[in-house]
Amino acid sequence: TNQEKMFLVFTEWVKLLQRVPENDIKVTVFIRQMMDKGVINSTDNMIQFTKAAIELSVGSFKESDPTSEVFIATDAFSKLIVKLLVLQDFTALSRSEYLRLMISVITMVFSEDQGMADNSFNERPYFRLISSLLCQWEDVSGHNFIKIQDQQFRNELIEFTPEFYNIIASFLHAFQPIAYPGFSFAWITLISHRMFLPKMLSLPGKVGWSKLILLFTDLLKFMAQYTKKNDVPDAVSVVYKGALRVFLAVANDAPEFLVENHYELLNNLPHVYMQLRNVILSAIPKRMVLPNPYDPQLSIGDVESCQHVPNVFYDPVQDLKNLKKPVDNYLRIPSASLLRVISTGIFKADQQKDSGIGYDSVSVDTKLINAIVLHVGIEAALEKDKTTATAIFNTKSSYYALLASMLSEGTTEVRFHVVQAIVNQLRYPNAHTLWFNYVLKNLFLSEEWGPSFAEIQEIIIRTLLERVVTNKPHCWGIIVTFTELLKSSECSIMTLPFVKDVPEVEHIIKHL
Amino acid sequence: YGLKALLPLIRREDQSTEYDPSMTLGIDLTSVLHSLGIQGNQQGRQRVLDTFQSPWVETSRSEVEPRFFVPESFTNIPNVLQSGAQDPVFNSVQQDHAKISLFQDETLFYLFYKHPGSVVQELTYLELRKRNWRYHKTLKVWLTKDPMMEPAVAPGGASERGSYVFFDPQRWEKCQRDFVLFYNAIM
Amino acid sequence: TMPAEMASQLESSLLNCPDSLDADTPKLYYNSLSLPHPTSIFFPNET
Repeated sequence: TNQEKMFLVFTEWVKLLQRVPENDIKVTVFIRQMMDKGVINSTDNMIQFTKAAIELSVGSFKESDPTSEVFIATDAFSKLIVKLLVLQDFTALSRSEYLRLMISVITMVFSEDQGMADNSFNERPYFRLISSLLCQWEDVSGHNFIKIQDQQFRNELIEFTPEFYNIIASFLHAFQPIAYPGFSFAWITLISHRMFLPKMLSLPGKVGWSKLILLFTDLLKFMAQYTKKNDVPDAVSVVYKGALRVFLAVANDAPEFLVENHYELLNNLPHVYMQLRNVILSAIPKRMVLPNPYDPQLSIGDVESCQHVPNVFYDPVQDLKNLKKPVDNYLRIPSASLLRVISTGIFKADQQKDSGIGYDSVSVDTKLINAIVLHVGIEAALEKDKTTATAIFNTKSSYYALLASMLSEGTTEVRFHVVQAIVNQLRYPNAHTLWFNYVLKNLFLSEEWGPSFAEIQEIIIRTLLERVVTNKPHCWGIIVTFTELLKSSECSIMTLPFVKDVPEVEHIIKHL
Repeated sequence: YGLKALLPLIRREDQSTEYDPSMTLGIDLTSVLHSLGIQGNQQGRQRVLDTFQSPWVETSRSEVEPRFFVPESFTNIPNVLQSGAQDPVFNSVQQDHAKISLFQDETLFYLFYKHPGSVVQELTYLELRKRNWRYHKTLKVWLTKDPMMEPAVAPGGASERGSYVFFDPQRWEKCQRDFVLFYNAIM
Repeated sequence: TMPAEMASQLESSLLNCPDSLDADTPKLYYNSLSLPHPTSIFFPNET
């Protein structure tokens, strides 16, 4: 049958690669013959061949003695994919379409395999296929495909490379843990693979970042879904440990990725993962030297880097939905009616479960609140550049007024999430940290709250405190802000009734 | 939403019932960073993702090959290993085993450690022995006598104390050490 | 709560978690010198 012929051809390919080095002319001749003899000359044949190859690769893994070389067929298949991408002239189908087609077939076989009732699914050969594909692509693409003689081909391949990685990323997105839990650990290993993650982080023009954020979001969503406060399944706890290490590695190699994407990452991070939140928010641009946040002489306004506006890769304005106009209009000219629209617009239709410290559900759209707060901060920084600092370092400015009004009009829950969103912006020395430091200090010391005074102050202290009682790292902006409040002559935190009410907290604050 | 909500985090006896402290308060990250190869100081910052073995320590048992590039100039050096104009080949144990004697000590060590359970591990073992290196069975390193010092044999004749040159495969260098050598420990 | 089937698949994935050997660069063609050969049990057995 045609299928049997495909099996045969693939088997011959596997054997050939074991007998000659991959740059041997016979390898190229084999592929040429595959094309000439019509093995892969039509879409149907391509599909059938790919199916045969992946089935044989996985089958051979399952049947191999575990102590022997179990990935011979899988590695040969990934080599074939790379050779086909590099050696062919693409006229009918583009390279992207060709690769997507093969990946789609692999996806189909994968789905079928993992859906089998006999529980014989094993993630390792699929992992190995993608891992080897990444390694072999790296090998051929080194130094701008210098191994390829033909300049035109080389240019095409250089242009194709970001697509290659984005196709792999799309494949990974489809196989995220929530969809295919049986592939979870292979998946996490793939998104952090040395031939994938650093590449995606460093593609020119940050073209890999959107897909990477998507993948990290997939990971965080999975963790969020199945993290209950005190009953984390062991396997999820292992997932967390792996995620933590990956984020630490990213913070080391490419902190700017965390710096510029903190908003999106935090939108999906479970609130209980306090240390991981700090890891993301503590990322600082490479080569930046932080002034000592504990220095008693430190004045945040004098720190030079606080004049620089941080880059935000994803503009939160896209998440404002139908509140974009009201918010922007309010920032131009504050009005009570606009505030009402905003204050009511942040509520969800229904209450939802949420794993928080001290709360189990949420009735506000926290993502929307985060978007509003960050958007206001971004606009304030822009305003300062256009006009003067006094335009925004001013409790009468619309920027401050919007946040203050959301607090004064809001329920306790709203106040909490708005303060959390503000404190999320207290990071390394930059213009946003500086402005939100100003905002938070004034919110804390404001005399405009009336009876809500104590509640708002308590929420602010709680939010800052929860970020410093964790193990390190701690955000520079948090330490500086908290220190300023602790030293404030206008208000002695130690005398506040809600602090004295909780001796353990009083003790900690005394210590601080 | 207030301070009382933090009590289960702060009070140790409540920790295990309400929250998983390893995720909330977290842990001391020093050992985690160390396992990743990340140093404390910013100055010495080296990239770790390029050699990332696995998200978990437990599955990071071996090094992984990073991205590397072999320039053309490395592949066309004439007369390497007395092979004349052609690239040297190692396709037949019978024909090529003698070429092992042309390698430097370090190359032999590389091959020995790189290819466990292989013909070349055996061949490099034999060649290193010819060059008076001995393999220590428990330390799993090679050593040779320091030519400057004569060792003192212990009464009973089971060991000797002397000065030896070891090849350290972790640091990839020879180092001199005083050592008590048990004869049954080497091969 | 994680459905039982999902938990079981996740556990299975944990058990089969690929390690650094699985992620290493593939080598298909072995020249004759690096072919398997019985060597001393005292030699290092991992590369």
